[in-house]
Amino acid sequence: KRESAGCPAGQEITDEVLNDDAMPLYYTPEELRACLGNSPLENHLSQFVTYPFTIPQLAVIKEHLKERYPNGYPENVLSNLGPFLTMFTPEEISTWNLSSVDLLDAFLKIQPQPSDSLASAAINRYMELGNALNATALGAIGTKYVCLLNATQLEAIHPPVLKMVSLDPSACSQETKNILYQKAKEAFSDQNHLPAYYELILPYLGGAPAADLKVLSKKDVNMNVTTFVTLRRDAVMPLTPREVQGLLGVNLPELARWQFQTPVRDWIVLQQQAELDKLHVGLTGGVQEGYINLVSPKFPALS
Amino acid sequence: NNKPWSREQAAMFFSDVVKAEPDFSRLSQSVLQGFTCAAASAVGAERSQELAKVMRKKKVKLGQDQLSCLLKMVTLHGIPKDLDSYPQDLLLFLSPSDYAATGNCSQFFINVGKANGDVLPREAPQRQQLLLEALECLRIPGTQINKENAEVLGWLVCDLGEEYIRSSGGSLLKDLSQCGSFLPEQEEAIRDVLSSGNTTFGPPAAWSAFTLSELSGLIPVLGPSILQQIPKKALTTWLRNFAWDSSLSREEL
Repeated sequence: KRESAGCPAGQEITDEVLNDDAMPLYYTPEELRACLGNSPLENHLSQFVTYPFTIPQLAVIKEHLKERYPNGYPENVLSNLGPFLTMFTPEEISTWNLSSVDLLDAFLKIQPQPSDSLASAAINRYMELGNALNATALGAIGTKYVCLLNATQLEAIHPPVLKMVSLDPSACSQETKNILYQKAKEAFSDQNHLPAYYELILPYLGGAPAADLKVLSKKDVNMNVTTFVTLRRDAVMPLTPREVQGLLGVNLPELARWQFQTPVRDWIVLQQQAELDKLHVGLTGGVQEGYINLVSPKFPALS
Repeated sequence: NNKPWSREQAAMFFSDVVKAEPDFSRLSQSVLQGFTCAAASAVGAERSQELAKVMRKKKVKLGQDQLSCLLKMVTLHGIPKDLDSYPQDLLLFLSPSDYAATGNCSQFFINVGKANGDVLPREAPQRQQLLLEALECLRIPGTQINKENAEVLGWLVCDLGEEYIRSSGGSLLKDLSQCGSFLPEQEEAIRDVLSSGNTTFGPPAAWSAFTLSELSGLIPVLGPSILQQIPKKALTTWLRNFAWDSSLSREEL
């Protein structure tokens, strides 16, 4: 009542105003503060958040919502915050009642998508409240946020869940890639047809050990060179030229374009040039006949 | 075969089902889009040519890796002489000399200009190479490109440097508005051309909501100095009618 009292006559924010595509944009922050009073904002929140409000206008709306819900936001507000989300801090989010997977899903799908720090706060809060990383939760986290999961959270994933989500952890830390690869390998181990298995495991290959790459090299998978160069360095180095040929198949000639970049360069210098020549793709820089590579022993620095 | 699949889902069919299908034309566009390089060996070189031709007929959209692999399979025993029977997007990975047995360089670039340039990432060296070859083929000596040539270049105009944009005046704007993003120097050149008023759109002070809708692909480039010149009524009408379902971000709006 107090707020409505300061609202200029005829400017009350009614259903009609909220339905007019751009009208509330022209309210000054002061007018918004005064006129939002008893407005039916919640009924129009999903539409209201799409208006390109200024930061001071957003601050007023946040304040209004805070006053309206002193004991925490209800589900329909939490899942429809939209651009207002940028006005909240991770600390504020860590107190929210993100108690269901649907709510986490709705929160992470808010447009524009939450920043990493806000998403991380929401995921941590969701798990802190005892919720599991099931297919819906992991699907909501998706490729965009999967790298935010820590080792404990990743270990909590039940492998079959990976069959129901589409993730690409290629931008994550090596530790994350390693854990997810093992989970994915277990998840897809029942896939008998190789091209299908390869397509499924492909996004996770950045965590594959050498032994598994050696097995794949016998299966005609025609790996892209762009995938090959993202494999674990310690997994690529033990591969023989024949095994690399087996992995790349029709894509082998493209390796020549990458031969001066890591990890291809590092791999080439470990190979016998005669073996590289047998690939007929013009790889140079291998060990010539009669030479061996000596690895210098590393001694601890003298104190 | 009658259901709409995602590419990842359709990839699963290529393991066994597709390679065993004697008549690829019986397969739907949705299934064919699942072509994977891992399944290519099983399909074999000859049948890959058959498969690729069916993909053209069914207008199957493939990604960069799929196209590059399909091309390797199709050209395993040399470049076919009937490249026009294969998916147009395969041409993005070829040069006019590879096309010589099929047609001349202008025909090559007419097809390339209509292909889906988004398949090649902005930094892909093939893009710049294709553009240079296209300018040579169309015998464009300086930096001025007329409307006819702009039409042939199609998506390739998105990679033209600022000097081309400035010298060509308004003749590139229609094609440029289809590009998703620009380099900062391209943006500046577009702004200069638009604010000069020497285009079919006239000076910004004379623009209407209709002009803005025609220029919608260039709106994020405009900048405050042009926006301030646009009549307020035109801008607000456009904002109400078009910003609603626009792909522009909040900051751009």
